Amino acid sequence: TPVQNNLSEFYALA
Amino acid sequence: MLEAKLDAASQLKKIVEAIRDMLGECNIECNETGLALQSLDKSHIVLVSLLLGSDGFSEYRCDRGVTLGLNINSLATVLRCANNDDILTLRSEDRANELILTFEDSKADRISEFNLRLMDIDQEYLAIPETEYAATVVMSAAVLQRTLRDLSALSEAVTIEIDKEGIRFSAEGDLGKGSTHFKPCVDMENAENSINITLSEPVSLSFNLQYFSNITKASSLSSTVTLQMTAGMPAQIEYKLPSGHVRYYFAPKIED
Repeated sequence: TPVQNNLSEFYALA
Repeated sequence: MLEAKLDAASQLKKIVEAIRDMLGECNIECNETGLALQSLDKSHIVLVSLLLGSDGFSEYRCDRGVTLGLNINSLATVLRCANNDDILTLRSEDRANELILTFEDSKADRISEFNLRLMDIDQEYLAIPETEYAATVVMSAAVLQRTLRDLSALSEAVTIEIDKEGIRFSAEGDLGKGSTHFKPCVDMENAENSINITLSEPVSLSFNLQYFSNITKASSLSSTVTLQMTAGMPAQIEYKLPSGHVRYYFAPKIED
């Protein structure tokens, strides 16, 4: 089953 | 100091309604070019990016950068006291701890004033790089909202597939499965009903429908919505404003 990702897995903190 | 006037309070009311379900407290940064907000929802699945250019206001003045730390639900509560066609003015002095909202009717014989306490908010910001997406779809905002609402009766997730044949929304749950397919088309009479697809490669991504339904509350802001997707990456969903945009970055569900 697909797992929900978080945006922090794709983008770095500014 | 900040002083910004809108001819109709409904403009700000609609924007706040489009973001309030996802955001609690956040900073609105004001400078001479306009107002900007970037904030993550509590679960870090959606990032809201709002830009209101100074041209979108009937009067706008902001000499020095001002940060307005606001509880969005408190702002929504105060805005409910404004009639849709009231003239709305936002004011905040430099280093003040309050935002003053004024609502006037067009004859200026009723003036309401509300002072909203500002907060110091320690907020996380994400660096979103400039991205070339594999697929871009421009379609009716109302049609997207309706399609997702229909599929949410079946499942808590929707899969969106975009290829040169069109865009397909599908969902599968205990009661069965369903899908809606839209072919690219041009509607000369109602341009907002056209479906325009720009593609460098086909894409398929799945998303949580509850979050998607919150995003589509922005449908009252614009007749069309722009969906941008790349495999394995967050989608960008944009509603254009007369001077600016409300943009959402939405993390997908991916096979483990």
